[in-house]
Amino acid sequence: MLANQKGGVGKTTTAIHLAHGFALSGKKVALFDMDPQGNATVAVQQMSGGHEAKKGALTMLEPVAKNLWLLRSPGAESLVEPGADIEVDRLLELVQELAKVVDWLVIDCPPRIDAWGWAGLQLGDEVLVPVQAEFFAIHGLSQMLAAMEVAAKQLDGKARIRGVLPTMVDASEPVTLEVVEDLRKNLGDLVLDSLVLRDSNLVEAASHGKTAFAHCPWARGALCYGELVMEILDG
Amino acid sequence: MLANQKGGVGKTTTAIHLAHGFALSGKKVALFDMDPQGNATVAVQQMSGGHEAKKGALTMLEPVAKNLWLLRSPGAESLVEPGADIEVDRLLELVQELAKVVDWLVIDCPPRIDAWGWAGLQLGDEVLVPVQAEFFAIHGLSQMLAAMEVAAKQLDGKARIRGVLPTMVDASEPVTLEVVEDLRKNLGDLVLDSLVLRDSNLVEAASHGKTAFAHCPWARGALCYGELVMEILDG
Ligand SMILES: Nc1ncnc2c1ncn2[C@@H]1O[C@H](COP(=O)(O)OP(=O)(O)OP(=O)(O)O)[C@@H](O)[C@H]1O
Ligand SMILES: Nc1ncnc2c1ncn2[C@@H]1O[C@H](COP(=O)(O)OP(=O)(O)OP(=O)(O)O)[C@@H](O)[C@H]1O
Ligand SMILES: [Mg+2]
Ligand SMILES: [Mg+2]
Repeated sequence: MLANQKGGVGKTTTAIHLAHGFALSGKKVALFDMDPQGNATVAVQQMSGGHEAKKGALTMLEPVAKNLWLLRSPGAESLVEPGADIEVDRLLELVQELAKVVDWLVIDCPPRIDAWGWAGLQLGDEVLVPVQAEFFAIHGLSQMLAAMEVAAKQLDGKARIRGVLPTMVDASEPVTLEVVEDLRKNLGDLVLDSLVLRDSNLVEAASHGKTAFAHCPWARGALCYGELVMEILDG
Repeated sequence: MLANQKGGVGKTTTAIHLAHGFALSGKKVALFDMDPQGNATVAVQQMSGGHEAKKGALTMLEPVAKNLWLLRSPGAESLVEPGADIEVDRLLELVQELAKVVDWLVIDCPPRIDAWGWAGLQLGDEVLVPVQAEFFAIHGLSQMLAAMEVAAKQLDGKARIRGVLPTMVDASEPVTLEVVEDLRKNLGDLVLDSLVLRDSNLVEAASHGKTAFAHCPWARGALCYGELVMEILDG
């Protein structure tokens, strides 16, 4: 699942492109929008080509595209996040049922780990941490990774860290390249080989309710996410 | 106070520059870091010139610069945000005491309104909403503003919306200018005249633990925030 306490680092953008990328590679994919703000739900709402499931757990989800189903955001009913009334057990049940019919579960989490984020962490096996290639992102990252390791022990093997993904890298802003280098120096293999370049086409695609693969597959943002999909599928 | 459910839109950057800007204008200022992630605390930690208060409520805060004191972040003890054990009453008491000795209270809130964010909303009178000049920022803004109006009624006159501040505006990305225009068209006077241009000097200053006013006062980010300070002080 996609998690990072810092806001606006690319969790949602990465979640929808991983999900759609896996689907385009022939895998069956369930995308969970665990953020009451529902950015992921909005960012794929104009996609087409999905098939309604006739039976089984997938009937609980909406078809988005071929091989791709979405569990919609719980939605923000009020300004304050709900407390502990999220039925994690029901979600865990749904995940177990889905495991029989999908190959991948991609979970978009909110920033800061609130009740929804914590639920999200309990549902998936591995965590991908998108990290914006600039200062504030590094600060708190090592603390967050350490806290996630602690959570992983509590959650008995779930929430293992699959890797750190540098996002919004911008060749015209040399400091972003330095940040990526620092990340690799300090975290070694934990940093994925792929990185995501800053590309306004990604924002544009979201404003059309589609992933870059659907909207602008030639754009460098799409190419970057394509590489990421390959890296994750190759294990 | 600075609030916006969306992450990474410039709440913290705006909070520290408003606070330091007011202080440079001769006002006495208390800056509250209500975000367990503590980005504001980190972003001003290398500033100097502040004076320890000898008595009164200011002794609870740390001196940052002349006229500027900081209530440090509660700090993130673990991955999951604490539940309801924030002593809002003690904070309200502190605020009432501080009101006797400072002219301005600037409060930095976390993204999403968790327990700390909700506490922050109860402490201040007005809310400034920084809005990143791109797609996702607009979506959810009107819902958030409506939700804040509801909260303001519950909080009996607190949390009134002072204005919306467009941030990360970038002349080299024309869509950001369109977003600002849309904001003005849809929200009219609610949108401040000032806006904040994208300026990597702001990130650089934060990495040195200083505001742009201290680190790079000639930079356009500093000039933008200077204008904002004037606009707010002029009421
Ligand atoms: N590589 C990129 N290039 C340009 N813009 C990007 C890129 N990745 C994401 N964005 C944009 O930056 C904004 C924040 O991205 P996104 O919503 O994915 O972050 P997030 O971590 O999910 O945010 P939140 O913490 O609020 O959930 C969005 O408007 C998105 O379209
Ligand atoms: N005008 C700007 N130009 C360039 N970078 C900026 C600008 N404003 C903020 N930033 C950078 O963008 C990142 C996010 O900004 P900031 O931390 O202020 O947002 P935030 O809304 O407080 O985030 P969070 O939701 O995580 O608390 C920071 O690295 C900051 O230095
Ligand atoms: Mg998101
Ligand atoms: Mg912040």
